[in-house]
Amino acid sequence: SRLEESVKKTVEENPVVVYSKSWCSYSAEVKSLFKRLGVEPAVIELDELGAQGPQVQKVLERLTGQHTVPNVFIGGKHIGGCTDTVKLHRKGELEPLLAEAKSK
Amino acid sequence: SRLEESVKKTVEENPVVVYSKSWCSYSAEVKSLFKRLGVEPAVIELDELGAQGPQVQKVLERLTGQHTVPNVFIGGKHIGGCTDTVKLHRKGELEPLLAEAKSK
Ligand SMILES: N[C@@H](CCC(=O)N[C@@H](CS)C(=O)NCC(=O)O)C(=O)O
Ligand SMILES: N[C@@H](CCC(=O)N[C@@H](CS)C(=O)NCC(=O)O)C(=O)O
Ligand code: FES
Repeated sequence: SRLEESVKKTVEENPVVVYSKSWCSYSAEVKSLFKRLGVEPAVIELDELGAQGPQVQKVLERLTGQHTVPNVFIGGKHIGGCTDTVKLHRKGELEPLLAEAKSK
Repeated sequence: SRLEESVKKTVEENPVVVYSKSWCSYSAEVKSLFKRLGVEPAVIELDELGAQGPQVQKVLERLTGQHTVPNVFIGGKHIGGCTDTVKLHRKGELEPLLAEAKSK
């Protein structure tokens, strides 16, 4: 579908992408983590897309199996949600991924 | 107002009250913290109240100054949100409050 193509394009063209909801604290946590790491993700606030919001959330579920926010991609690869991203960082694996995505 | 009276009654009659949203991870965190501490809070899921949800959220803002969820009360006293509750617990101050509220 056209929406699916547009989501795929977004995650391929941006090193870091966060599908988020503007009033969600888990989404805020992951956005602020990237900010602390000096990374500026492309942020898509699903609650600001009107009727497209739920549609994009459905496309993401089809593409990643994940229906929740935040939904994080690095270097075109699906990372997961807030907990997954924080876990990667605690293991020291997040910054290498970010560096590699930036260099692409 | 009648809704304000009903909220006041809820927080007075229940030792622990959590105003929550069912899909919110911060709300989930605070509910699961209480569960781990062996406490069963009265939980009000604002997203399950239909049109009353936003109205209750407004009443809570009037009563507590807090417009976000989760909104936590112990022994009729306004505690705060997820971060506040977790902070109290880290300082060892949450369980004494819970014990005192239970004994009322
Ligand atoms: N463990 C997941 C939790 C994700 C989650 O439950 N997200 C909630 C918001 S905090 C959600 O998307 N709920 C359904 C919705 O908002 O559509 C994470 O760390 O990201
Ligand atoms: N620091 C606060 C954050 C509370 C917060 O921002 N809550 C969000 C949901 S996670 C909220 O209520 N957003 C507005 C809304 O859902 O109406 C806490 O720990 O509870
Ligand atoms: S909506 Fe509360 S943490 Fe996501």
